[in-house]
Amino acid sequence: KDQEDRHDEL
Amino acid sequence: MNVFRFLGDLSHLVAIVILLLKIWKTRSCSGISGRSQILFAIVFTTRYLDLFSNFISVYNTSMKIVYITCSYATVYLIYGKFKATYDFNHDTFRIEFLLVPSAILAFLVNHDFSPLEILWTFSIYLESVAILPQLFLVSKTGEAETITSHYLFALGSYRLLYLLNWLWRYFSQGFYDLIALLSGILQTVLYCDFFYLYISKVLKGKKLSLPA
Repeated sequence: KDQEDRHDEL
Repeated sequence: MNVFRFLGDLSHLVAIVILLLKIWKTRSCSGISGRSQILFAIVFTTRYLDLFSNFISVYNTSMKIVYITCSYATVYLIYGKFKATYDFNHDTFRIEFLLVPSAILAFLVNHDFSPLEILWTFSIYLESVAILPQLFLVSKTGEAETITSHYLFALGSYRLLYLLNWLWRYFSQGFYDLIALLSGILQTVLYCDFFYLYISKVLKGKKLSLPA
């Protein structure tokens, strides 16, 4: 989840 | 997505477009550090490899593609089309001093020891210092064109807005990412001197020139 969150940012 | 994050992305986009337009309209890349632009192309390439592995949203994918495309276009304009106007003599910052430590640090301090994560972390570290060749160029020539100052201001504001976004996310979702946060703080701090000059000179209609 955290990884997904981080990769959502640009 | 909160307003700070959106404004941050927008500011980043504005910076990239300002730079491309400046070079295109004036048919010149003088005063622009090709080395910083190469670093940004590396940053986007290593960070957005996840374009191939996971889909997040149309917004996310399109912004990533635009950033990558524009950064390669900028590098092409500087080293290809308008090479004759490029300031080789002043753009002398040794980028290996930024690339090597960022790579070493990415191997040592990351969230997960996997290729994609290490490259992502590397891109975060490298981005935080990628503007140094450009700031070095400005300090060497002692001045910057007004449009270049606008570019730097928009580019510096982007990470500052991201910091506000992370503050917001910490309090609203309990989310924080120390790697991005600390790098973002460093990145923003590097612009402080420039922000000061921008507000005290450029916004008052003067050209940005450094005190002798």
